[in-house]
Amino acid sequence: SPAPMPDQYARGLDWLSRYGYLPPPDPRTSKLQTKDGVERAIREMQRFGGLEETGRLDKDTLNLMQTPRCSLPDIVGSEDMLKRKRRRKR
Amino acid sequence: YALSGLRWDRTDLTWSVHSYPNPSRSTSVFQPDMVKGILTQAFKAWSDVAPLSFRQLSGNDREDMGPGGDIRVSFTRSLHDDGYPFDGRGGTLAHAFFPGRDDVAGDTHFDDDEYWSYGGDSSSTDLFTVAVHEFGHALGLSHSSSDPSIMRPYYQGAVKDISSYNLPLDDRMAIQELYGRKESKPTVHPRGSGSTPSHPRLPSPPPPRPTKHSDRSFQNRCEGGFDAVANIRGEVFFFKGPHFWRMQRTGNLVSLNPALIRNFWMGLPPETNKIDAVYERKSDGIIIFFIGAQYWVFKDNVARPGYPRPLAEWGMSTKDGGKVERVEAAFVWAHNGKTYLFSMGEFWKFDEGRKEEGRKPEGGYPKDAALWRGVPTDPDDIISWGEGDAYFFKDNLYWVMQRGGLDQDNVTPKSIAVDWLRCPHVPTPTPHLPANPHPRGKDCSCDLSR
Repeated sequence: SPAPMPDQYARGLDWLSRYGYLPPPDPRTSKLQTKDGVERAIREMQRFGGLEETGRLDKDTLNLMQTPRCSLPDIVGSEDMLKRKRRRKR
Repeated sequence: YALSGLRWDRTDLTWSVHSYPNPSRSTSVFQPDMVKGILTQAFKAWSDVAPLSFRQLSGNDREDMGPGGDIRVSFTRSLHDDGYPFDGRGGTLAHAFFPGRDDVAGDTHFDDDEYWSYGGDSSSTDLFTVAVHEFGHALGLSHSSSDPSIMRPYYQGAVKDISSYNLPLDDRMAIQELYGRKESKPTVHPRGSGSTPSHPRLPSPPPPRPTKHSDRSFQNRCEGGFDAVANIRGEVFFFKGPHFWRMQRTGNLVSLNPALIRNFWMGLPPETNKIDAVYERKSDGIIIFFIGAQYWVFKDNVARPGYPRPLAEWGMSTKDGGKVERVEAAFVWAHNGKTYLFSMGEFWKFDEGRKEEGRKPEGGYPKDAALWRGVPTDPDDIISWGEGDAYFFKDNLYWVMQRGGLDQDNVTPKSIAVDWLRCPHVPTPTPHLPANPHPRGKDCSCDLSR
């Protein structure tokens, strides 16, 4: 049977990490995102997207997250580039 | 605008198309020739404002120019072996890889599950605007938060007339920062002016001029005078004022634009405006920041609790028994694993081992910094780099003390800006090689700060 659909918050966090606003989850460690960190990431995403900075996954924010877009992250870090290289090697 | 830190090292680029939209998922008139025409117009948007040229490779060319030239366009779907799977209709539309020597550099992929169109309505996706955006990535641009900008990450719909499309100012500035300005547009001949057009002899173009950089971040980066330089996890960090630049192991800067120290290094006072020295302790990877008479210990990019603590804990005193007010440079010398701190023309050596508490300098220190012959006695900072060499940084110059050496009399300084921070070469007089001898034969003197 298909896995249950992640909730809106989890999907929001996945979106934020996919596009560089949150560090990607690392399966080797059990790091948790802090509440402040998530709020900061949402604010940054809102600022980048020209939305009001509420720090919450409000309607406008969720709408923007559903807008078709380019796959590249908005915040490009070295981790992302290294990961890409490793994936290609594998 | 934001730059990826990567660019092509030439301006005549080649491109090719490796697959076309699936006819069943695109509008009926979307034939290969039309796709190529739209992509050609998308490249033109960039070559109109920067001295770039894009040549489409034919089948014959491809063997000579490698497998597809610089920018290889394809329409693919779902997983396609590059780490960025597409997700069906909607969601992600396309992506492109930044320039470089990697074999994927410049590759541009469009999601073949989209309904690609040209100037269509909201039920389809406009190929032209998406292609202009993706080619921006393939040329070295990152996503921009500016509005208007074609480099905004979200789909922006179609434009009215692609043949007269002009890039927004934000994107023009970005591409010109990377490749310079386009000096002139090609001459347009009026139609029907005669049977055989006679081409007038055009005047020789003026010699290329370097791009004028007026923005403050360029000046900051290229004029040197860094507060601190550190080799952390094999990357070199250049700190200046409230900002830093970061050079990756590949030799590329993460960005030409600086990052705010307080946004990355968590736990320093928010008003931090100057770092005196930084180094990574090799035994356990902790990172130590010195600011004034205090120091902070970081685990990764977060300060450990209980810091700052007073610099006096390091047990350093000057030769005349005075107090050390600040550390000017700090590094671990790779050839012996010892830590060296510099202040006011003197230096101390530490064997930190694994203990953090109760650190004391080795006996016989401080010593005179002039023992390191041929380099400034008051460096901005020092790192170990390359083959265990010691790199001394001062103003906009750096000196390399080769492995374990202390007394190389002739150490020729080089430019930090050019060699490390991707700045254009500007001849500057150095203490050893004055670039402009005085024209009238008079003596002239150059000090290290010049």
